[in-house]
Amino acid sequence: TESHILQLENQRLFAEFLEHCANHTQDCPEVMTFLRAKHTKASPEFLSSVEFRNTLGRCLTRAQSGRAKTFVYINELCTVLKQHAAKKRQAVVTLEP
Amino acid sequence: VPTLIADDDDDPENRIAKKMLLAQIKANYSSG
Repeated sequence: TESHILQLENQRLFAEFLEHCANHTQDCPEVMTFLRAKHTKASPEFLSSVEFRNTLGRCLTRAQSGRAKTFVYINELCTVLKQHAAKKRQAVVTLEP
Repeated sequence: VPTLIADDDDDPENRIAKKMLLAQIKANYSSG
């Protein structure tokens, strides 16, 4: 399906972004751990969305064009992922009539 | 004569972003 294709495309782009940034964040690798954690907690719907692909593509292109703002793009991605974090499942109590 | 090597810390915006990320990580670590 289209959603599945987007999901795979986004996974590939995210892996490429991680690989690129890892080379420029060697003085504080915890930042990459933080980014991975945000990605893991994001909702599956967002991770397979066009919006995420566009954000990821933009950050990756800019990061690859010059390394001086690596943390800016990591921060941007973390913020977007945080905004789309999967909602915690709430306990639903069904009352019998 | 020391050689100047441009790195990520030379960019003010990047320096701020780095500080923000590290502050968030520290806050997360402290809270949980």
